[in-house]
Amino acid sequence: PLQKEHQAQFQMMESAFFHMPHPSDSEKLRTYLPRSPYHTPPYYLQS
Amino acid sequence: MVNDQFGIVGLLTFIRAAETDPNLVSLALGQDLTALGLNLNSPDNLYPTFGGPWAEQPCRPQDIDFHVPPEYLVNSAIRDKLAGVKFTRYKDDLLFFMFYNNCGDVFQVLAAVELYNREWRYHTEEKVWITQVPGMVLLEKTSTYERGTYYFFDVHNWRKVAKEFHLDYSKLEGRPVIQQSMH
Amino acid sequence: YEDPPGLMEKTDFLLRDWIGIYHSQPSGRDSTKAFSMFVHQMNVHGILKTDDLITRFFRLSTQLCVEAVYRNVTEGSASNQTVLRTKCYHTLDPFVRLIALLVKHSGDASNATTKIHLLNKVLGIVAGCLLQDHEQRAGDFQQLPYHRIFIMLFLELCSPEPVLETINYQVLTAYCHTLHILRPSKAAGFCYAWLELISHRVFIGRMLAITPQQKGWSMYAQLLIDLFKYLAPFLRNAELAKPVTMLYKGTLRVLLVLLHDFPEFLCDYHYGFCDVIPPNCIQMRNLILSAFPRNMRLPDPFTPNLKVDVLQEITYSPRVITNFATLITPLQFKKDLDSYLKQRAPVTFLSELRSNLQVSNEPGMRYNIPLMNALVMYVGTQAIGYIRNKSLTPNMSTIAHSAHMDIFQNLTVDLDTEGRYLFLNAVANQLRYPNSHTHYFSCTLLYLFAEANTEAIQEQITRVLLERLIVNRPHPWGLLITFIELIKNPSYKFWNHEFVHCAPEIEKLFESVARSCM
Repeated sequence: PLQKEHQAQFQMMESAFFHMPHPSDSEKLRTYLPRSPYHTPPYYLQS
Repeated sequence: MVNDQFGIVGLLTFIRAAETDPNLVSLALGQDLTALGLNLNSPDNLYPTFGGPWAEQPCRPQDIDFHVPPEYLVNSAIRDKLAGVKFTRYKDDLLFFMFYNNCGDVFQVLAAVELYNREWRYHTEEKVWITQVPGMVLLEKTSTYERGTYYFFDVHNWRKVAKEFHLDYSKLEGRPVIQQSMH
Repeated sequence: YEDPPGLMEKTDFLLRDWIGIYHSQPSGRDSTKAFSMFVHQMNVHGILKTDDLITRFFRLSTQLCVEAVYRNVTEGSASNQTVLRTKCYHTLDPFVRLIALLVKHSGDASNATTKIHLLNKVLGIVAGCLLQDHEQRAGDFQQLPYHRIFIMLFLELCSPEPVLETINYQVLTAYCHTLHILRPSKAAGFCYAWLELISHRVFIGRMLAITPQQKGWSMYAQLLIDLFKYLAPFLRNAELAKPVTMLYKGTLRVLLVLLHDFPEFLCDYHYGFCDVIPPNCIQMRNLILSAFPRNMRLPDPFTPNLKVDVLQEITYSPRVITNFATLITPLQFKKDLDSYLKQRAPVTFLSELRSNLQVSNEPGMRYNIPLMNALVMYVGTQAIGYIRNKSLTPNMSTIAHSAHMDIFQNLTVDLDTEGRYLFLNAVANQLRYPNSHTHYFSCTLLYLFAEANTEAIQEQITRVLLERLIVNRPHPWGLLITFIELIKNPSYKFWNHEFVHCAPEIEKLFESVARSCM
């Protein structure tokens, strides 16, 4: 079983899980064509 | 036999549990690591285009910044003069460019919406854009399919190619939809 | 505490001024001229007068930028993510630019000390703010502002400019030090951003590829160890909640990149990694153990009649960075061990071995796993040296009847099932690419199987090998050749054992593995 310390860590991690880093966080700001990840249909070109 | 978790029976118990609990599978049997979006057979290094721990694909060319002389960074001087991004203003050529170079991005869908508005249709099986050739008479037409000559957009040669084709209506994508929050 | 009166207002004013300068048309991105004027402003306001004031200025600036992000997040919670984030970057990026310029222009162009001192100060301040924020806001903590500051500052400091190139190694050191302070076990709410930081393509490139003589490798290895140590308690639990699965999957991706691009790095540091990866994380461990030097051609393990004993590669010892001998504690135990290895006496040493390895009665923590691993590695490598000193090569005959094998056989017999499992894991962790360690430990496992006085021992050896084989690829070369030898060589009578046929699934499993091996 998880120790208390690890339970507390899990709770913090769980909160962070709901606002994960975004790819644009690690890139220079693109004002004209900003990156906007979107879940496209699987039959579209994926890469 | 060893009758605790450290023998064969222990392994078997874990495997059996993993059959019903998907959360256990990832450790019991591992995952298919070739399905994580990395080209593990690439002769080139992966790290220069690594999109990050949760990226399903490598970086696109436009995602990779290169250091350029500051004089090249003219955005702050001209950005107020640039027209806003408006897909209705662009030619088909640019729409296809946006579609094929913005995979997994809202711009791909926006381009698809505008192409649809211009009577291009995306064939979900062939994975190509097609449209009717103006003035061409259909050879055959039923409630479920038609046959005739169509323009296909050939992405490899970057041009429209006319081809005779049996078009099954069920294989065509309907009007692409964008979530309200992305507008 | 007790900032001088008016300092907050001055900082706020200066920061807003700088943000305006940064975004203004004439200044553009370079801002060198505007920077000179801004530094003058800072001097006029007395910000640069003392080290204390500079420190306070950076702390207050960091807090102001972070607060701005929290306000944006609160006010714009219904907004499109892109719009929200752009607003945040609008404040954070100029702050990063200011820091980068101050570092770059601190002291003389050739004086790295002043620059790095300032960088360390700023990184420490941002880290301190993060930890304080993390503790105070708990579940409401936002990774974004700190992530943005760290990564954009790093990218700025990696610009191809002569002044920055000369201090790049110190920049990397400063970052690794800061990232170690902010490791996930200290700031779990920052763990995803932390993994993004250490796996950024520019960071990986600098740490592992560009920095000469592999000077970044040990620091990067420490960061990975921090990550594995954090994941360990959750992965030991076996049932992975979504947040853990997310972090674990991200870790696997990073390891795949490292396996593909820097296999030598994984080879050199495999020991330290395996020391902290829980025993049940088999695929992740296999990933690391599968690494082999890029200039090596591995013989196909499925080659019929493969004669491993005559391979040239098994005469070479692999590089193992960890000084595992120093991990054998306490000192008296190490002395007794060395004495036994030298003299093969007293016999009482063997009967006391177990007590040195057992540390508590708490389930899952009864054995000192790092000590077990170190003991196995040390005894095995000493054995290889001992055999070579007699002008012999390790094989099934030469490894037997020695102080070293006494220890291994004693552990096999004397430990309970848990201890034995951990011991056998330690041996199997050395089954990697063709080298002297892989060969010796492969022979050891097979020897222990052949000489086992109970079927339970053979069953557990089989269990340790099998569980490493049934997970998805990759599989280490040494693991494959050991298992193939076990099932093909009739002298082991593998298929005669009851545990091979104990259940239909197990029988099918063995047959399936054997089919793919043969």
